Amino acid sequence: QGFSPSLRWQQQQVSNFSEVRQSVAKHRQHWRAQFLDDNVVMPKPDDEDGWKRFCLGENVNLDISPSEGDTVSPGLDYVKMGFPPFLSIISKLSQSTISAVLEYLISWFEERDFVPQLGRWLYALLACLEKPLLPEAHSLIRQLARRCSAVRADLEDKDDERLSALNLMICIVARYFEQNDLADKE
Amino acid sequence: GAGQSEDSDIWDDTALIKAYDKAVVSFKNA
Repeated sequence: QGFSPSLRWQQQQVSNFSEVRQSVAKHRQHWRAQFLDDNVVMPKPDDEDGWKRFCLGENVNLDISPSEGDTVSPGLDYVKMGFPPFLSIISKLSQSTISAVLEYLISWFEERDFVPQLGRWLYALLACLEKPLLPEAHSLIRQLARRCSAVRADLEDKDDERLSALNLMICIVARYFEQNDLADKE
Repeated sequence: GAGQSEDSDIWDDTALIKAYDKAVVSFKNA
């Protein structure tokens, strides 16, 4: 009790997520045309390690703690912290690349803990994933929801900062993408 | 009006990030 979300909250998230997807689709062409800064070098679609570093950052990907000797603030060093899913970045990805990056990140998550930058990228990629989904995509997002459920089951504190993000992921997969057997029930 | 809010959406490169953060916070508030 206290860990799983109410039906009302879930319905609100589905509604909000639907609006976000509509907005992304509406403005995709605009953001796709924007130039990126020179430091934003996106990996090739089949570069799995490159995408993990790009999205999650070298620190998390390599389990490196920020050292006191860093001259650049970790919060501003996207190479170390991971690039956020800016619209100008994610709008440039093809559907096949979106699916591939989802697979890379979910694969990473199978062996690692849930971190904030992972949540942001998963949300952004799911927001850009066009429906109807391919069977492979259905399988992938179901894997994500199951992994989120497993991590959530190990949480000991309702105030754990991961809880709300895990609930959000499960809700989006189960309610928005209609994998109803995975939905949290009241 | 609606036109201004649409323009602000266009110019906000961080819209997806904000939407995610807002969703996460909403559960804590609930």
